[in-house]
Amino acid sequence: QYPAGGSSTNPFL
Amino acid sequence: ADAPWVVKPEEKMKFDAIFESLGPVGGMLSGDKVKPVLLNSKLPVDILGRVWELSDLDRDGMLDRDEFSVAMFLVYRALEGESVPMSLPPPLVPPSKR
Repeated sequence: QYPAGGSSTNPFL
Repeated sequence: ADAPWVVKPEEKMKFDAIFESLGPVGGMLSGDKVKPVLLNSKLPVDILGRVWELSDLDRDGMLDRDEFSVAMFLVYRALEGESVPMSLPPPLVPPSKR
């Protein structure tokens, strides 16, 4: 699982 | 901690050449520039998302040349049928970031 909350820095999410 | 990086010098040269061809700004490539390259691998997006998670070591949404090499290394291994690990094995962490 990816960390939830905040703006993702992952361009694939 | 002083184990050799699994990215071999000849591979690093190849990855660095790709990195430079993508037009890094200040030595960094944004997600916008890296994303199409990784998508080009035809790997599932959830796998590529994990590759990004493992590669962007400082989680700034950009890849420097060492982080980019980690991403490319993982993509090439995935294309060879190896699974992408859930966390980055220590030998895959660039020596500059240990």
